[in-house]
Amino acid sequence: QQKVAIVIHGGAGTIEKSKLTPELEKEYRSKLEEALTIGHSILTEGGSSLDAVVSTIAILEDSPLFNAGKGAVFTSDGHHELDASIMDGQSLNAGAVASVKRIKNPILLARTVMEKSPHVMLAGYGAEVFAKEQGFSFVENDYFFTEKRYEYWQKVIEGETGEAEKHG
Amino acid sequence: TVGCVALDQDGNLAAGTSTGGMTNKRFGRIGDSPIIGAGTYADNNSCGVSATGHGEYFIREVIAFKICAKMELQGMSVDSAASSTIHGDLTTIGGTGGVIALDKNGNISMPFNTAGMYRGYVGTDGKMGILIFKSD
Repeated sequence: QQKVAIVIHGGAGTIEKSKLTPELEKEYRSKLEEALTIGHSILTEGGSSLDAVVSTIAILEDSPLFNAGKGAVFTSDGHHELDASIMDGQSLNAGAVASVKRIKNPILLARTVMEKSPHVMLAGYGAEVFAKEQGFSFVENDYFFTEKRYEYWQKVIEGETGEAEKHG
Repeated sequence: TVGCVALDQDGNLAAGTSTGGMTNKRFGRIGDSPIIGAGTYADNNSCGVSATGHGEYFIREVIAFKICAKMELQGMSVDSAASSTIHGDLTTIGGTGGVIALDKNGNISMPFNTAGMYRGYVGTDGKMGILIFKSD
């Protein structure tokens, strides 16, 4: 029997120790620990790596701390657009969704695209039609609103972030 | 962006990534997160990868697939493959970000070229680690 393992990330960037308060750092560490604990327990109980990945990411999507699900950043027109993907290393099957606006946990829809459609990626309106057919419930786009992201969006609009735009 | 790679008791790897994209994006811009091979990839013969960073660069360098390919075709370890891809291929073209990678034997790599990356793991020994800064 294979020993299990799991690894997660919550984004990379200009995370400076001097700008992260001890309270906020504790929140981040606590949420990462919660996600890891859930994912690892699924694996130790014999669950699949796909189940562990989906459950772990869903916890991070539900947290306003991270730029995914609740806590997603703002688009230029003041909305939130979410993307997600998943891949199974055994079969090389994969599923992805892009630019969905009303799906609470896009990682669940990505897995459903992989398992219940003949396609790899569905985008925008079509992805949400597929989600409806598959019985997904919808949230309003403002479910993803957080004050922190709104304030940052305002700074970006006003050019106050001091960060160079990089688009490759 | 958030991501996860897992290895189960049957030796199967899976990888996933989810994101809210880039602040103030226009034109229906899509980054690497939903692009299989760029932001996410998994192959039991090599490793699973989830990426975070400036998506356009990860797309151009096909970062997630490249890490797996280096392992399978060049015989590199997961850490050599992931680190050389982030600190070499990605950095060379001006991209910033990082990846988490986990191979079929449970070896973990988490390279990034930014000031920090929220990250954590539970290894095959059951030990948990949670890290944020480069110095962690």
